[in-house]
This record gives sequence, structure tokens and C-alpha cells, in this order.
Amino acid sequence: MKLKKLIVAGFKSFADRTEFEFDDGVSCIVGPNGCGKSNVVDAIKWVLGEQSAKSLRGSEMLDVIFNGSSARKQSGMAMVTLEFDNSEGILQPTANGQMQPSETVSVTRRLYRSGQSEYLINKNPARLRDIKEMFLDTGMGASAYSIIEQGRVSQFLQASQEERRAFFDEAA
Amino acid sequence: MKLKKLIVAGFKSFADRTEFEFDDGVSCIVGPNGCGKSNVVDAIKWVLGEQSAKSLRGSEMLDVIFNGSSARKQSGMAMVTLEFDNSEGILQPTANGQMQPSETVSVTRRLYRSGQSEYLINKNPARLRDIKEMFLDTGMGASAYSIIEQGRVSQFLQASQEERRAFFDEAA
Amino acid sequence: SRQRFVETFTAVRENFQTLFRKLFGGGKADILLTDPDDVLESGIEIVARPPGKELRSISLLSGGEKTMAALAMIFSFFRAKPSPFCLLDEVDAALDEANTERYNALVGEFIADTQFIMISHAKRTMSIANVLYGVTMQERGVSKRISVRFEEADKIDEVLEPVAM
Amino acid sequence: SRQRFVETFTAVRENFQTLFRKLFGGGKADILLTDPDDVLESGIEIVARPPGKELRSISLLSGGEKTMAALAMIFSFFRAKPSPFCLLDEVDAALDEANTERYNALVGEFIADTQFIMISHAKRTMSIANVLYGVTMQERGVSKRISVRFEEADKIDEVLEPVAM
Ligand SMILES: Nc1ncnc2c1ncn2[C@@H]1O[C@H](COP(=O)(O)OP(=O)(O)OP(=O)(O)O)[C@@H](O)[C@H]1O
Ligand SMILES: Nc1ncnc2c1ncn2[C@@H]1O[C@H](COP(=O)(O)OP(=O)(O)OP(=O)(O)O)[C@@H](O)[C@H]1O
Ligand SMILES: [Mg+2]
Ligand SMILES: [Mg+2]
Repeated sequence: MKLKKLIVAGFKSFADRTEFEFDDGVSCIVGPNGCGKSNVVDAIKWVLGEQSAKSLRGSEMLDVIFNGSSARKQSGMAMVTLEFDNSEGILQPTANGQMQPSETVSVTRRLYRSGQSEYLINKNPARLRDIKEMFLDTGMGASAYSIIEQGRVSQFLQASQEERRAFFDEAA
Repeated sequence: MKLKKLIVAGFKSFADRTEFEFDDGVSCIVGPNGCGKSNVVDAIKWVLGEQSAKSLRGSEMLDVIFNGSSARKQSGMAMVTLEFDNSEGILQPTANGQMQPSETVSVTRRLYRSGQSEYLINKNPARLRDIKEMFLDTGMGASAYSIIEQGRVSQFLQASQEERRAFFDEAA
Repeated sequence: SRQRFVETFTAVRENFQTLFRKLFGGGKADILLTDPDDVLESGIEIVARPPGKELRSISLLSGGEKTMAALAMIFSFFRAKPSPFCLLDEVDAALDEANTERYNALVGEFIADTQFIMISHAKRTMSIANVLYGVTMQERGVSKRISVRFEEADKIDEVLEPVAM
Repeated sequence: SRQRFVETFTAVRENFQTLFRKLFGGGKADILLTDPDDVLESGIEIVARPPGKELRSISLLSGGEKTMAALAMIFSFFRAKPSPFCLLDEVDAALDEANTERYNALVGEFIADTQFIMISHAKRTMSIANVLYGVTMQERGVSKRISVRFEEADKIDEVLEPVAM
């Protein structure tokens, strides 16, 4: 269930539509400070259903919409699409309550300045819970250890004994 | 009031007596992970009167005494001496209530496994408060911003508005 | 459920004992239930002893040692419960060259089942990637992806340096 | 006292506005009292806008940008209340080459009145030192100081690599 492609538009510093095509093995994102590398991680967390603005370094969810630069006006919407290679059939996307097996599964999330949100699975409107349910039991739901944010690698070591327990419970 | 020399013996990973002679300008301590660089910072904090074991990464103060390696027995005592160039007369060491001006001021702290502590100023027995009082008003007392520990550089930014206030109060 | 937690805990624990020794080239580490009689509520303690050193609280470990122990922990979860992909954002920030190499070698053991996307400023970590994605701001405040060749990785900062101020 | 706090705050604030622009090559930053009518109890807010970018909460800054803003803050205190020495332990961990150079240049402005002792894994930071102190563990678990020449700084990890495991 590998990642095939990430498309970001109006998401944080990615004012313009930008694509990343991912291969098997190891990909490395490089670049100077402040140029947008960690924002790519935020985009992936967000499209998979992250609901905490704080966990995306913001104070409110509208913070993820490109809010302008000295030369550009702000965007009216943030959009992220993530495409998965589903040739093993691990993901079972549904549309209108019906199973829709597919070789590639794409998930899209949009947020408008108005606060309105949209979710799509394979271009069909979906709810956030459909996305979360689709990823349950795929090993991806517990992103607690599959996404290690900048500065957070020693988190498990520094956490209290109870917090580590919660980490285990989430993964188990 | 520059640092001239640091002597550590039995302090954390410095089982053997080790000297560092410091010059003006910029010194850089280098070496692989886990070899003792940050322990040098801890030694300086400790000899200047640090009372929080946690601030030295330990759970109790006895943690600063070299506690052995696979080839060595533990030490019975930790000792750190820090010598200052006092040619400008900024530091005013006292012994037995008497002023003792000196070109070089040395401060020593010892901790024994028994828990017993000793402090010396210019080789004369002193109390911890004598050391702290000597450094008051020299700009060194507020080590809040003259010692930046590993991983703590962004601390001021990440602190709450009230915590930052405390930082200012300490420095003012 | 109690059963599921114990299974996960046991698997992660075994992996941690092994992977710690792999990342440190020796030594010993373990995770323990603080209250083995109350499995569902118990906290979890970590002990770690780098090779040649005595056992002492993990708070005393150096910055790089803490990162290596934490990576052993993270990969122990991975081995117990594989995830199809893994995003690692500058996890090598505190590591010297030797430890960066050991961390990179460990990643190599997991790529069969897991797709890795790493962010790093370290040339050594860049060198284990199959492909490099450059992210830069040629227009200030606007991110853009550009292709980067491996030969350029050495002077990556000049290649990708944002517009001069 | 109220007077002393206001004097310190004003001095630090002015320095911060200047030093931020110096470290970022432009942009704008400030520190503000959240409650200007209650100076003795007021919290302190930080705003920062890197050049070419819009103003937004500092939490959204990147890892490297946060370090640079924090360094501007630390040196602002220094300029307001000079300290005879300054210990900086791996403050450059999150910085790319260009920012490491700007941070190093800023240190250069303070060395007249302040003695700096830095710990770093970055070759660039090592290169601004007047003297290098190597710390290694030739005997496992026991730290030892060894002299290091600047020409060795490039392969410092091999020079100082602890005893093979
Ligand atoms: N809504 C937004 N609109 C425009 N820019 C934004 C928005 N949110 C965040 N940014 C900008 O994105 C930049 C941070 O990007 P990011 O954290 O991805 O950097 P990075 O490449 O990971 O850098 P580093 O190497 O320092 O970690 C910041 O300058 C921030 O101001
Ligand atoms: N009381 C003690 N006795 C012996 N060794 C100790 C003691 N306290 C700490 N240590 C050891 O000192 C080492 C940590 O040293 P230190 O933090 O100075 O490393 P460092 O050189 O800063 O490394 P890094 O580059 O990873 O930050 C640890 O391995 C720790 O176990
Ligand atoms: Mg980042
Ligand atoms: Mg250290």
C-alpha cells in the first residue's frame, strides 16, 4: 500500500499546485531552512485526517491555507490529494455504502476560508470517518510511529511512563 | 572575567582528572556522540552552584559522580574546579568574612558518595551562598541565557507568555 | 484488550533488545512494565546501557545516544506492526557521522516492506535515497519542488538556496 | 522593580528588532507586552516575519527559522546585559549551511566582550574557533580530552572515534 503521488495546492507554503511522485525504497526531501520540507509531512498528516491544528504547528485549522507572501495574495482554499498503490487490495474504499475495489486509491481533502471542508475518496464525496475507517487495520491508522515529526524523535524516551503506555495502546 | 581553566575529576564520564585551558575568543568542543562534551557544560553549571539534579540530566545529585565503566570501578567523589581571570577585579572573593582581592579566582565543588558537599573559593572553605553571592551582579548569575544546553535553544520561543516573563525577570 | 497489549508489548520488547544492540554495536536495553500485576494500567519503563558503560538512568544519555535509543524503539514498533510507509523528519539532527551511518544501515533492513520518506540536511542520509526531491523557494514565501541529482547533493544548499535577499 | 524591568525589556526589544533582521537578512520581528497596563504581571508575546513572508504565528516557522529567531532573542539579552562568557551546546543542530554561517558571523560581533565556548558537530562552526578541544572515549565509558588541529576537523569523527566495539 505504497504512496504513489502527493498533490498539494494552496496548502501552507505551497501556493501553486505541486506534485511529488514517490517510488519504492527510500526518498529523501532536501532543501534549505524554511523552504517547505516539513510542510510536505504536514500535508500527508492532514489529508489522512489530522484534526489537531496544533499537531500541524498552527493555532487554528485555517492556518493551513496559503496566506500570502510579499508578492502573492492568499489562497481561498487548501487542497491535498494523496494517491496510493492499492494493487494488493488492502484498502477497501466505499462510495455510497458500496464497495469499490480499485488498483489506485486517491484521498482528497479541501478546506475553504469559510471553514467549509470537503473529503473525497476516488473523486467521490466522503466523510472524514470514511477516510479514517478505510485506513483502520492497515497499519497506517497508528501514525504515532509511522510519522516522526521534526524534533520529536526522542518523544517516546522523554514521555512519562503513563504517556508511553498510551503510545503502546494506540499501536496495539 | 574570563574562564581560564576547568578541572574535572570523577565528574560524570570524566573518571580521570582532566584539564581544559580556555583562551579569549571562541573555543569549540568537538567529538563523537556520547563522549562527554555536554558533560563539560554540566560541570561548569555544577561548580557555579547548580542545585537541580534534573537540570544536569540526573535524577539525584549523586548521579554526577563517575559511577564506573565495564573496566573501572566507580569514583568516591566528584570534583570540579573553575579558575577565572580576575585582573579587572570584578569578582570580590571573601574568606572568613574578609575581602581577598586576587588576580585569579578559583571555585571548587566536591560531592562525596556519602552525600557530603564541599565548596572552596581560592582554596578556602566556603558555603554555596558565598559562591552565589560572589557571582551576583557580574552578569553571570543569570545563566538563563549565558548557558544554552543541548536541545534548549528554542526554549524561549516555545515557552508560555508567563514563562518568558519569568525569564526576563531573572535577567533584569 | 489485555491479550493484545501483552502480545504487542512482548514483540516490541524483543525487537528493542535486538535493535538497540544493532544500533549501538553492543550494550543492553529493555522495556519493563512498572506494574506487572496490573497490565492494563501499568506504565512502561525504559533501561538502556550503551556498550562499555554502566547502567544509569536514560536521562543521563547524550543527545545522540537518546536519538539512537529512540530510533531502536521506533523501529521495534515497526517490526512488530509493519506500516506501509514511514516519514522521518530530520531524525538524524543530533547524530555524528558514525551513528548516522548505523541509522541509515538500519533503514536498509526495513525497505523491503516499508516505503521511507526522509527529510534530512545530512549528505550521508541523502546518499542512501533512491531519489531526491528538492524543495526550495525561488519566489520568496512560495515553495516549489525541483529535481535534484545525487552529484548535486554535496552542494545542495547552493543548488537550492532561496532567492538572494 | 517596575523600572528595571521596563529598561531591560526596552533594550532587549530594540536589539531583537535589529538582530532578527541581521540573522534573517531582512523581515521584521518584535516582542510585546500582552498587558501593557500591568507591566509587572504581563506576559510576553513574540512576533516574527521572515523576509518575503507574511506575518503568521511563530509556531508555523520551520525548525531552522525557530532556531534563528531564538538566537536573535538570546543575543538580544546578551547585548542588553553582557555576560563574560557564553556556552552554546549544539545550537546549530537544525541549521542549514547558509544559516550556520550567519549565526557564526553574529557570534563574531560579540567576541570582544564575551568568551564563547561552543559544542558543535558542524565543520563550519568549528572553523570560527580560535582553538578546538577534542573529547573522546579511547577507553570505553571514560572521557578524555585530546588536542585537535583544524586540519583534522574535517575528519573529526575518525580522529576522535571511540575504541572500536
Ligand atoms: N499558511 C501558510 N501560508 C504560507 N506560508 C506558510 C503557511 N504556514 C506555514 N508557512 C511557512 O512555511 C515555512 C515553514 O516551512 P517548513 O517547516 O516546511 O520548512 P522546512 O523546509 O522544514 O525547514 P527546516 O529545514 O528549517 O526544518 C515557514 O516559513 C512558514 O512561515
Ligand atoms: N555519573 C556518570 N558516570 C559515568 N558516566 C556518566 C555519568 N553520567 C553520565 N555519564 C555518561 O556520559 C555520557 C554522556 O555524555 P555527554 O552528554 O557529554 O555526551 P556528548 O559528547 O554531549 O554527546 P552528543 O554529541 O551525543 O550530545 C553518557 O553516555 C552517560 O552515560
Ligand atoms: Mg523542517
Ligand atoms: Mg551533547
